[in-house]
Amino acid sequence: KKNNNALLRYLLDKDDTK
Amino acid sequence: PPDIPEVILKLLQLEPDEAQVKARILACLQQEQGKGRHEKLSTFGLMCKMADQTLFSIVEWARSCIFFKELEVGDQMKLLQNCWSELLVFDHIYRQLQHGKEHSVLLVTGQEVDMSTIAAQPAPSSNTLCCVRRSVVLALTRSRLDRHEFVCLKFLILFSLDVKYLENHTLAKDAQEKANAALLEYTVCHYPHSTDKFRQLLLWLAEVRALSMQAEEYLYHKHLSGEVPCNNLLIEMLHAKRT
Repeated sequence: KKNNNALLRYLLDKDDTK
Repeated sequence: PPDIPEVILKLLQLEPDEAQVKARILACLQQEQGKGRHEKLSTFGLMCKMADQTLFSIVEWARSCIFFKELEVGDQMKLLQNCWSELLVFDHIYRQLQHGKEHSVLLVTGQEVDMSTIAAQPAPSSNTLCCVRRSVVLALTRSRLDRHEFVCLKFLILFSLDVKYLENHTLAKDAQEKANAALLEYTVCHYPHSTDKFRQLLLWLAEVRALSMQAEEYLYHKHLSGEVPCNNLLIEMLHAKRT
């Protein structure tokens, strides 16, 4: 199963919560 | 005194709060240590956890970084996949530079570790020791690196991928050119008696890159031996370039 670096994508995509 | 290039001033403002980062990572590691005996991490495992947590901080910093934040996620991922280990090693080296000691290493948590302690770790430790020693040597040979140069070099590392691999060539090229120009201007103005400091810094950066590649290979080897804790950002990044 190829690594799609999902965690990195999530970290870059997520909205900041104040 | 001569002006500081605007790019560098902006990068300085974006630097994370060290105390906050330190506290967060310490709390995370203490949580690990609070686990039951069978779940407890080895020293090496703890170091991996520390690197993993530092990576989270690095991603947070990159996200808010000028130019980087304008890119699509795809390009952002490519840049970070290219430079994550170099950023980790660079961060570590700068810390040793400020620490200024030949026989001990300062961790991101503020803890100081003696070289003899590292040498005493279970085999195979020679690679660990070699990498750590080299990082300290690199730190000491670069005794003149101020904070302005540090933030600029960090940014250059972030954008060190050939733009042909990215969607947004223009933005990435602009970032590289502006950062290089800022570093050149800064070193020429602030260290006029240092012959060609700009080029020296870039050559030194190449050595940092080489060390980070070595460290990555070593870490991958440890991972194949089952010694690196799984299901984290560190492992993901390690795999990203290796199918």
